[in-house]
Amino acid sequence: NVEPRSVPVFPWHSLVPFLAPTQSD
Amino acid sequence: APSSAPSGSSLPAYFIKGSIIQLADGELKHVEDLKTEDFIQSAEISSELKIDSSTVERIDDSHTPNFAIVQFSVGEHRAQVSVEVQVEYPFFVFGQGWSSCCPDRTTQLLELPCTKLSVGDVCISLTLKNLR
Repeated sequence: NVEPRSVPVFPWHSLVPFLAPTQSD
Repeated sequence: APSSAPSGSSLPAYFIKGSIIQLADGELKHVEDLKTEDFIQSAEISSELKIDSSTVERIDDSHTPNFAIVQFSVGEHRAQVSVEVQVEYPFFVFGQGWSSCCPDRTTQLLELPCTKLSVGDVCISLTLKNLR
């Protein structure tokens, strides 16, 4: 018997780097 | 535990060709099929995240082998941000697609179609929306 394997699904924002400067306001 | 790319790179598995990415509207796409519009529309739906334009200002070798230091000018305030990344780390360039400092290595390790990241390229990056 082969157990079904779930395919990982990644959220879109995982792919984008956070380049957040310190916010000033 | 999050899996990573095969031997030779410690980049996360979601950069490997064929990985399934869920956009903010629920649509599923392969990582290699993502378009600029997918990121823009997903950010518009998001209540917390917004997209900033980050222009590559410098690319320098790192003291660490197979790493590079990429300096960006981020957002309308042109804030200077430097990141040290593996040379195969893919950034998404507006209107162009995946690009890295060493596209041959990216393609070899991740099978992700990739072009050469260059000074002047405008990459997609994220910041937090101001929550008031």
